[in-house]
Amino acid sequence: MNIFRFLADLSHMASIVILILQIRKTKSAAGVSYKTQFLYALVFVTRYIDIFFHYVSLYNTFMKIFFVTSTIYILYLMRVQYKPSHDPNIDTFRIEYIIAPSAVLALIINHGYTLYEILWSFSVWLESGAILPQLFMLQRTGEAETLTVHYIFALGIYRLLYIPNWIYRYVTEGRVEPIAFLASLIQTALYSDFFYIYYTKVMQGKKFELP
Amino acid sequence: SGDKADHDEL
Repeated sequence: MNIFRFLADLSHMASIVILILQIRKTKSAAGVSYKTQFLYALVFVTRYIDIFFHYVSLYNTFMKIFFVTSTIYILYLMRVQYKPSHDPNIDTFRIEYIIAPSAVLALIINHGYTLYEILWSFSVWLESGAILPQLFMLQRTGEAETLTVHYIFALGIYRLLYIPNWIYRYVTEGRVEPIAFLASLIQTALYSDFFYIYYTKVMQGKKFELP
Repeated sequence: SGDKADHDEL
């Protein structure tokens, strides 16, 4: 494991921890998109189904369990514990527009026509668009809690760092993963606007407000 | 590696 991948996984973990702490501390899930969290839960469940038959390492297994359980815990916090704080009226992105194209892409572009490979490909495409409801919600409200902004930033950094990881692995191991590489490029592009505003506002101590 | 899928990442 190289440094890019390790830091990527850490920032991915950090993003989830930030989100859980925010919801618990403020006893509110205001500003957090339930739809995005639901899509991530779907991403993890469809991708990590291999936990039962494909052992990689203790690290890998531990992280898979962490991502699945922590995301389902967020769904629980939003749906049960702090339900009144979440306003579905501003979380209006149609998730069919992400799920359907991901399913089509998974059927066309995959590593083989087995249930496992199709689900894996589906999860990769789905992940590339899963942040859209959250970004859409941010655009509707125009501003966000600092922690929500840090959450999205940490998530963007995670995806960005996987790109140098794949370049590094291509150079040192000759390993190629075109599906994940392409999906990650798309995903990082979706964050570019957000990164720009984060840099120009949040980095200078200002409130996150859209122009 | 290369052609064969090797999903060892998260």
